[in-house]
Amino acid sequence: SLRCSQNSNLCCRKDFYVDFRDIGWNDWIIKPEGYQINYCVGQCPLHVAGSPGMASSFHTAVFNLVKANSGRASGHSCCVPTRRRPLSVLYFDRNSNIVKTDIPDMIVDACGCS
Amino acid sequence: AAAAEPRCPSCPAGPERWLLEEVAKKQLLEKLRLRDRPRLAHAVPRAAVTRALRRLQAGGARRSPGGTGDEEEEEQSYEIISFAETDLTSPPTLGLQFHFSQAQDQDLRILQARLWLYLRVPRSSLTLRIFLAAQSGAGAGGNLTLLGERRLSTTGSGWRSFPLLPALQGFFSGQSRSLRLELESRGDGSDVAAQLNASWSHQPFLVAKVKVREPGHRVAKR
Repeated sequence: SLRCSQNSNLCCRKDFYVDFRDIGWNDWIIKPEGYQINYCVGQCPLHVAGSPGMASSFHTAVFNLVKANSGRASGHSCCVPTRRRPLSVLYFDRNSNIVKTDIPDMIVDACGCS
Repeated sequence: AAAAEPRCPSCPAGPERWLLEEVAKKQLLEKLRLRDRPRLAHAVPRAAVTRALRRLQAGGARRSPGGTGDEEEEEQSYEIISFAETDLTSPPTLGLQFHFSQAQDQDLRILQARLWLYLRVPRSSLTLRIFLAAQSGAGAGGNLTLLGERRLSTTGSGWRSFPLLPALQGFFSGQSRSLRLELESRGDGSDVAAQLNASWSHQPFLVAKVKVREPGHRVAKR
């Protein structure tokens, strides 16, 4: 997966971090101190559609190659998350209870072309 | 001033940053099943939080590796620490009031529930009984269900935990979100109720692990 850089507009992962102090949420969220809200952005030209390691599934890769070979211009490939991980949150609820939970698939680790 | 600060070339600024912060807020509230960010009713002493988290951590360490959580990854689980509001309205028993905040329409399945008490036991002839009281509306004096009884054989001061399952399962599958327990001590004459009521720095708390039972079954999109 590519990390976004100035000199490429290919599908990549753009990192963005929200510090809970900046949004005034650090009084009720005990841990973590912020949220890594990465997202996927960029082009998926046909020649990279479904490239190994960049496809979300083998089936999609085969399907895109068929499309590419058929020369049809219809259909396109999207820049999507290909790997995510959970976010563990420890927070106070409105009754001042402490609650700990793991939210699945909350942080985008890698992006790829579908 | 902005000119003086070294700009972060890859950091979005202005409207884009505001938009991403709003998206982050919305995502977190949605995943935590909260309509809005919680406004704390009262501050909890940081020392109490640290102590309770240490218990939670120790409790987690004791869990057998790959416990139930692994098999049922689909259901989101919560570990909740609820600090008790104590009252001595009906001595010699001590009332412990807990308030939970889950939404009414959530069907919770409770996996673990333990009550933590900081006790000073001078002699080894103290017996402690824990009762589940009727709905908090009734306050003290409602009918009581015995959850557990234990003879405290080791003397000294320290935290002790008391399992509350399976008797408490019924409470979490009901509609009420306010739980009242009553403690009664017999034995060596030391007044556990007064002891617990007085020590604000060692506030009793309840640790529960619950899973939210999803309505219907979930279909994974492919």
